[in-house]
Amino acid sequence: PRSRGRVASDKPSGLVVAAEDPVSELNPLLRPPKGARRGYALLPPLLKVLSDRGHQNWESEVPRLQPDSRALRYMKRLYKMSATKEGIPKASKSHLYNTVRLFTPCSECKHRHSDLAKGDVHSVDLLFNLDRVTALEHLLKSVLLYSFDTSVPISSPITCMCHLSVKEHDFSSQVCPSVAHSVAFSLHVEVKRKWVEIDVTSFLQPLIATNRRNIHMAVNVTCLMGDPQHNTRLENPTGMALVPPSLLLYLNDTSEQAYHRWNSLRHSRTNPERPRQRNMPLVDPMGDRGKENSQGKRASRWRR
Amino acid sequence: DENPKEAPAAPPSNLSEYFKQFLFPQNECELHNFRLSFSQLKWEKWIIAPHRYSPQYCKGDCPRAGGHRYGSPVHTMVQNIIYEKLDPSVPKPSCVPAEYSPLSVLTIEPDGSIVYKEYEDMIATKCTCR
Repeated sequence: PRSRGRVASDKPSGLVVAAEDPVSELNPLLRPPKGARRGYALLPPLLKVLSDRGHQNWESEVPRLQPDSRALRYMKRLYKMSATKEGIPKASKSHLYNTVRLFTPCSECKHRHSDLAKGDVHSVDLLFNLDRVTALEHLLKSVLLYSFDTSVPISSPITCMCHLSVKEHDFSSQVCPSVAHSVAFSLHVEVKRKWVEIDVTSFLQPLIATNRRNIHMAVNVTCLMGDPQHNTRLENPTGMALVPPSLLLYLNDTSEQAYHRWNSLRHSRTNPERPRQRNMPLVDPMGDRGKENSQGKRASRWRR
Repeated sequence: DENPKEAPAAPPSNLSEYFKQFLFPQNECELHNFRLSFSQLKWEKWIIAPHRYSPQYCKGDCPRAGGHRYGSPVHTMVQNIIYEKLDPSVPKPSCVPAEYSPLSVLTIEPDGSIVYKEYEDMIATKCTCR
C-alpha cells in the first residue's frame, strides 16, 4: 500500500477498468489512473470476482451483444493458429501482434446496384465503431475479411475487383456518404477458399492513428468468372451474393498487461537463470544495438 | 569474537542432528498444479478460448539458509535472521512465483466485437523465496 513508501513495482497500482464496468466503485487504491478510459477484456471481471466477496454468481454483468457466427468461426481458427490448447502463445517470427480485434459493421447502407452487365455484384456502405481499440494499441495491419459461401459449387476461379472509399461521416445527414477517394484492389479468389482478406492497412492507418472512433466506408466488389492470368475472357457475373465484410485489426498492445514477445525473447537470451525484474523497463524492440557506451561496457564486464 | 575469554563453543554432540536444521523443509517451497475452466466462473459465454487455464501457484516453507537454491538474493537470509534473532514481527521469507508465462485469450467484447489478446504473467512457471 502506498502508505508504506514505494510500491513493490512501479507498475501503476490501479488496474485499467472499462468505463461501463460496474466494478468502478472499487477501493480507491485500485481506481484507474485518470487517463485510462477503456478496459482490457480480462481485468474488469477478475476485479469483480475479487470485489464480490462471498457471492458465487460471478457472471460478468456487462451485457454482450452476440457476435456474427462466421466471425466467431474465423477468430477460433486464428486462435488455434496463434496459441496452443493450453492457451500459450506460439512463438513465431511473423506473429508480431499481441492483439487482434474483429469488428462487424454496425450498420450498412445498401447502394443501388449499378449495371449488372459490368458484373457489379456487390456494393455497400459500412460503418465500423472502433470504440474498443485502446490508445495503447498500435495498428500493425488491417484487412477487410470477406467470407465466401462455398456451398455453391463454382466451376472455375473467380476474379474480383474491389473499390474502397472512405468518407468523413457527416452526422447531420444520415444519407449514405458520397465517395471521398477510392483505392482499387484486384484479388484472385480460388474456388475453395472460404475467406478472403483484403489488406487495407495503408488506407486505414491515418484514420486509426488519429484515434478515429467511427470509420465509414463504401465497398464495391465486382466478381467475374474466369481467370485474367490465363487471359480467359471475363464472362458474366458470378451471381454470388457477398456477405458484408468484417474489419480485422492486427494490433500491438504496448500496455504492461499485454505480452511483449520481443521482450521475453531478448530477456531469455541475456540472463536466463535470474528471475525477470518486475519493473524492468520495456526493452526497445529494435534492441540497444550500437549504444556502446561506458555503461554498456561495464554491464558486459559484469556479465562476464 | 567480542569476549575472547569465553570458551569456544563445544562441537555439537550429534552432527547429523546439528545439520538437520539446515536441511530443506519437508514441504519445501515449490510449484503446484492448479487447473480451472472458465465455466466454473460462469464466464464461458464471453471467454471463448482457452477452455481450460492452469495458472499454477507456489506453496511451501522456505529453507532457513538455502538462498542459492531458489535464486534468492542474500537479503532473503538477512530477513530470516531478522525474523529469528531480532524481531519476530518481521515476516519470514515467503514462497512466491519468480517467473511467469503469458496466456492467449479469445473474448467477446460488450459491443459484440471479438478480441484475441495475449496477456503477460498469467501462468506461474517457477518459484522463489523472497
